Amino acid sequence: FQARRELDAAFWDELEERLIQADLGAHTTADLVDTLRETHDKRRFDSPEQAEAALRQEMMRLLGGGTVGLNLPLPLAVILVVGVNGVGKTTSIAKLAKFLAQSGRKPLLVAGDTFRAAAIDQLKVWGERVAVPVVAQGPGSDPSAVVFDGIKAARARGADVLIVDTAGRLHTKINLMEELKKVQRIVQRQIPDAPHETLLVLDAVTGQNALVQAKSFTQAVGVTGLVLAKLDSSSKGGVVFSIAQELSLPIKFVGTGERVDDFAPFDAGEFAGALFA
Amino acid sequence: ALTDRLQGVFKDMRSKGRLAEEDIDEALREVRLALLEADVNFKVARDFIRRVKERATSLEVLESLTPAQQVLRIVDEELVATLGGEPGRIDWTGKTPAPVMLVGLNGAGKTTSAAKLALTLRKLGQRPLLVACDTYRPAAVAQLETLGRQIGAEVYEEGTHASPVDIARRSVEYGREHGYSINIIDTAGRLQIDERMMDELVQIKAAIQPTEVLLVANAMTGQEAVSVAQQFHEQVGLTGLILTQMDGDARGGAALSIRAVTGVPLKFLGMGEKIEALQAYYPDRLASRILG
Ligand SMILES: Nc1nc2c(ncn2[C@@H]2O[C@H](COP(=O)(O)OP(=O)(O)OP(=O)(O)O)[C@@H](O)[C@H]2O)c(=O)[nH]1
Ligand SMILES: Nc1nc2c(ncn2[C@@H]2O[C@H](COP(=O)(O)OP(=O)(O)OP(=O)(O)O)[C@@H](O)[C@H]2O)c(=O)[nH]1
Ligand SMILES: [Mg+2]
Ligand SMILES: [Mg+2]
Repeated sequence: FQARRELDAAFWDELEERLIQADLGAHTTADLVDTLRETHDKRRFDSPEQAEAALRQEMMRLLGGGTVGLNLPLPLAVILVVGVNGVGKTTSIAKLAKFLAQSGRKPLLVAGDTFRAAAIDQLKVWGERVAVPVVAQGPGSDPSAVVFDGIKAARARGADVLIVDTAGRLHTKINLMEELKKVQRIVQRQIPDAPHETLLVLDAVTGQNALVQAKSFTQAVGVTGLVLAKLDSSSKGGVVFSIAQELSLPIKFVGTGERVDDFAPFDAGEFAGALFA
Repeated sequence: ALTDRLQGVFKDMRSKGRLAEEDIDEALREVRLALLEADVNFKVARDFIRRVKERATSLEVLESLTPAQQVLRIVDEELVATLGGEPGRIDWTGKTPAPVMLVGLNGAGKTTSAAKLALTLRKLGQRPLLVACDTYRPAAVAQLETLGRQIGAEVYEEGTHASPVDIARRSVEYGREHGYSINIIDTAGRLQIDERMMDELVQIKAAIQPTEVLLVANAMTGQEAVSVAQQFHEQVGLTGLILTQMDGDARGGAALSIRAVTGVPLKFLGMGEKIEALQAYYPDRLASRILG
């Protein structure tokens, strides 16, 4: 990409290839490249570097729109964490708990995945590692009942932010999406504006299906923000551009590894820059 | 759907009579778009279209009254041919117990697939032993043990303090002593770019000489499916692929990319979270799903 000396046909072809390979998808890539070509027609970039800088600016504009922080009002804020199977919800919750604790909050975790083998054990191990209490019932229990317990425990213990782990579920499974809506209703009934944040965790390795996931989960439970996990993989997570274009969902955090500190607030500039690395 | 898009490309052909190469090019652009939307790798899609174009610009297509159908038929045939028609089976010949290693990225579905394989193999008369070689992920051993209990399959584990290489090596001895015919080795998720973790797999493989090394990949994997599969194949050597979460609506283009670039055969499809949800795969069904 940097080897190109001028903005010839090969430049535009390579740019398209680069963006598609970063999982931006054919349509979003076409939109971005068309916009860049229009700009080039109007004001003539002198070099590929200039064109790349303009593209990075446009990408940052697309991604940087939303509020960067989390809306976590006192006395008790609730964060519901959702997403399809294996994306990194449970691990991200542990990371988020430590992040919030370090910024002065008092988190409490709810083991809302009562279905998958050893899911409760997994969250409990993480809870011990980050010194954050975990509220759980036995496997097979009703997730809504565990959440209800979690809210009671939070009030009793003076916790000020409740993070609810849920079972991975494909957005195509209507009954599982209904179960999630029920969990959300239980929360709303207990705390009027809750959940204050509903975070959808996406696996950066996912291709175009991530857009479908974002649309379905938003429609079902109203997603307020994204967590992009596994950004340490060789994947670039480019599908977030179509998500930004179509749903304007802000990316709140990125997961960059399996350890608890591999977690950071989303930085649009850094993300766009990584696409061109 | 792709059929409609191709019909759209050729709808004005009646007035033109015979088609020209440009008409075929336009149709192939639609096919390429469908492949990219399905997460087929950029380069794999480009090579695939080149192969299809040779057949699609033949006189038989250009003079056909139903060119959309002709193009679709050629695309479908090429797709099925590339995906490969062998039904999934595990090779357990040559040693007892036959070690089968499951490898792949984090969260792809290895642990669940290990249990699914154990159940499938038992129904075929084999005696599978599950081996817990993920000493990293919290409660990974507990997860495999819980699944093993659900299907009545024993799990060989040494907790989280032994090295996965030693656990794998000792599981071979254990399997032999206890009359198991297949050892299914669940490994930790890892990135193909993590040298230390990839080296661990090479060491496990050297220690147990597996008859099968299966890459477990999520059907919704994007463009990097190629790099992932290539690295696992080059460094460890793969004998098969299990594609998980095929019960979702991901088109599964990763399967074509992986197969086209590494030649590794697709063996099974994960069709759900339940342990019974493992299916053999049908290339023609997967082909039409990828095309959309
Ligand atoms: N490399 C890497 N691995 C990650 C990251 N986040 C999570 N993982 C790993 O991904 C795997 C799945 O993580 P989980 O937290 O269990 O995912 P989940 O969404 O809760 O999974 P289910 O509850 O089964 O749906 C584990 O091996 C994690 O260690 C990340 O940012 N980078
Ligand atoms: N819907 C669906 N879910 C699946 C399928 N296979 C596995 N899962 C789910 O995907 C999630 C991850 O599965 P695991 O077996 O823990 O994945 P893994 O590769 O062992 O994960 P790591 O060990 O952390 O790398 C779990 O929630 C599984 O229940 C499948 O075919 N369909
Ligand atoms: Mg989980
Ligand atoms: Mg596992």
